[in-house]
Amino acid sequence: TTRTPMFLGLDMANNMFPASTSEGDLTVGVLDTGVWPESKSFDDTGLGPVPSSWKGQCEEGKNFNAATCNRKLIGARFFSKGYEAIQGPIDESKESKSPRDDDGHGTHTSTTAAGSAVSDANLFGYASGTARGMAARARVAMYKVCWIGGCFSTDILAAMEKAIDDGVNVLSLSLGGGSPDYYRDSVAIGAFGAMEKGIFVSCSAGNAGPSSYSLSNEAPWITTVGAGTLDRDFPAYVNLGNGMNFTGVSLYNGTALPDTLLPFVYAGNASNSTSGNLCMSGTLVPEKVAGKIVLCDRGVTARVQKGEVVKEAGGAGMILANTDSNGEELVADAHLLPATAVGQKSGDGIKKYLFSDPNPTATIILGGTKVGIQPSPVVAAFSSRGPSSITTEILKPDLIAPGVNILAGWSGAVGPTGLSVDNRRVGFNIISGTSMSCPHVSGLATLLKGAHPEWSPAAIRSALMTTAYTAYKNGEQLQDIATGKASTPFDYGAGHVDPQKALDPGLIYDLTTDDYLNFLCALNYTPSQITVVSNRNFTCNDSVKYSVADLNYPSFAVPFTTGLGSGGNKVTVLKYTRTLTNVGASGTYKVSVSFPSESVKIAVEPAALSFSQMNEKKMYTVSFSANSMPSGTKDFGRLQWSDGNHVVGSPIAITWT
Amino acid sequence: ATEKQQRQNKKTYIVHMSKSHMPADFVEHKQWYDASLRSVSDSAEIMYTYDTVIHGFSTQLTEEEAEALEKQHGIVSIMPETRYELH
Repeated sequence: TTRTPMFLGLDMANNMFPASTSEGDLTVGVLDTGVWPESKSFDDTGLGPVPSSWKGQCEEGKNFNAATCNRKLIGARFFSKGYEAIQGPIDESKESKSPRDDDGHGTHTSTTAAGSAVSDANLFGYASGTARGMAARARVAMYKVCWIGGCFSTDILAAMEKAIDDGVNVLSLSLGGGSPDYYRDSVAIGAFGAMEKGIFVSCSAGNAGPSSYSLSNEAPWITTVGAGTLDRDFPAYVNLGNGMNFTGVSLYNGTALPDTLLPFVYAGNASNSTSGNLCMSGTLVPEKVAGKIVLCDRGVTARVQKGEVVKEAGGAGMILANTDSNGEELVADAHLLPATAVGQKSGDGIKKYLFSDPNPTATIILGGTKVGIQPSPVVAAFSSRGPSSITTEILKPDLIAPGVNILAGWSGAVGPTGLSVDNRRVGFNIISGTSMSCPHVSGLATLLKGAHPEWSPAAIRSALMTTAYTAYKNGEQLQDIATGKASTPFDYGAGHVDPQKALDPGLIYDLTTDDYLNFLCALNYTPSQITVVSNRNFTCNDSVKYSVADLNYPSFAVPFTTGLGSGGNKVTVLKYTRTLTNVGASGTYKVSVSFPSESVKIAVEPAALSFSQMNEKKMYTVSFSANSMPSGTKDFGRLQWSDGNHVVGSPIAITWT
Repeated sequence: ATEKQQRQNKKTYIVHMSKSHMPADFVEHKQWYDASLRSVSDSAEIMYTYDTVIHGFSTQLTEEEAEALEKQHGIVSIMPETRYELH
């Protein structure tokens, strides 16, 4: 990726992360749509021999020769039995029955995690710079599990097994399937097996935001990643016939519109369909849009597809307006015609003119790439939000990372829009999603694993979470672009990842397989459900009082139940226990709690913890005392331990239901 | 068309087996999985055998076959195939 290494401070951290053997010994396994091995991001110049412990291989298949693998791309397999059992034999004229990426998504995610540095990378001149994966010296292994018809659990489970057996160190999954219970979720089951073998598993949180309870991949042994913006934008300006100007975003690169203003029409008024405003296929009347700029509303169909529909109908350009579900979030696309996406407010302003002027006119002027955009990051509207619908005592997502307008490697089999009519071919593409934020964290986790080989997956996640930031340099809370207001831990988890600080977290919240088994006992899982998740016979001890609240998680989700019919202000106290492990120098850490609301009293015991040696563990208890509040009430705060040098932060999210 | 019809009548399942419950008659787990499957279906085939994150296999079964298999000795669970999507 370009820009994100700088945005994350990786350029400054080059001396801090050992760029030598340790990172090169590590392999990121990516489950996705396959890989385009010819991408420059898989150049293996300067990499040493494949680690001797590696058991993976590159499988031959349609359009894929194992010889295209090298010391960078060291594994490539495909899993299609489950897909073919449901969809029938793969149509090899449409997709390759091999690790070959015919889609682009897998090449994008894998190069984001661990692509080699490529100078002068760009998409049509946009986002130009040196592109590199987060762990640029790590190895990549692709496990193709996603096909035109979807990704199936039988294939995913088989791929996770194989990746573990092959010897990956980090697994990156930018896919999801709702929020089933852990024992019904193949990703959660596979991730448990991986975690047990010391493999860090990072998954995308989902793109179902900004609705609450919209998360995927919520198991506590998975690191769940939401998406935020960068400080980079691709402005495209809308000039209207009344002299007003609005700013949107675009990655269009073709023949520009003429300098003169063009006739302008609302798609809803140029269609015979009741949903004509959405510019769905076949709904625009060519006579009404020919030679005009068309305003389409966002939703239902793909953004780039709307552009194609306008172009096919003879439109000269498109303005794509957000509705309330997207707010001011601007996702740039490499449209097939001059087009720009505008936020809801701009869209409303443009429509006001469009509906009031009998002969409206407009034009679109492209502005190229702009950096230094503030505030950044902001939480992407599409990024899925908590609370967890499975375990309300676990705060998810865990953190956010860059996931909006990300440039990374692309497949040579498909154009940047992914549309079949798009004959353009690019080495890099700019796309958005929690699919893009997840591999950022996978790569960063690889860097941490390289720097601290002894750290468990939970320790790595803890370091990433407790050092994440939740406020801008001016002290204001990270914004949510869906609302334009301050975001909450249900949007960003512990905050935005800060890899430099994660290298030296001071203290960590560690977790072992036994801790997760006790967690399953606390959920009252049956023995067979525990067996399904953990692949072992484990009996919960009847004499032990298991508590979900005691899972040593680096964040606090505290669900109070609203007292019904109690008629009074009955105080409920919920106690959470945590254990901190020293991974730095000796020192004394003091606790501080920030909780603006008066609704809850928070007490931490003890208030100071002294560590005299490495790996020393100290326990503390947090008591949350609250009066009954109306159902749906939420309050947020933060608990921090600090020795003056390190800040070990944990978000607190309190709900009443 | 026949293939499509067969596919429509069957669903894909992930069958979790309890490795420790394998009868002594079997030397390898895959033989046991195969015999368990064969006891409920003549035509079903094992798609994948799992041995690292779960013990078991995936296969295509009719609902009746799946119900019969669920009652077999050593079956922990039978999980229907789920479709995931890219994010």
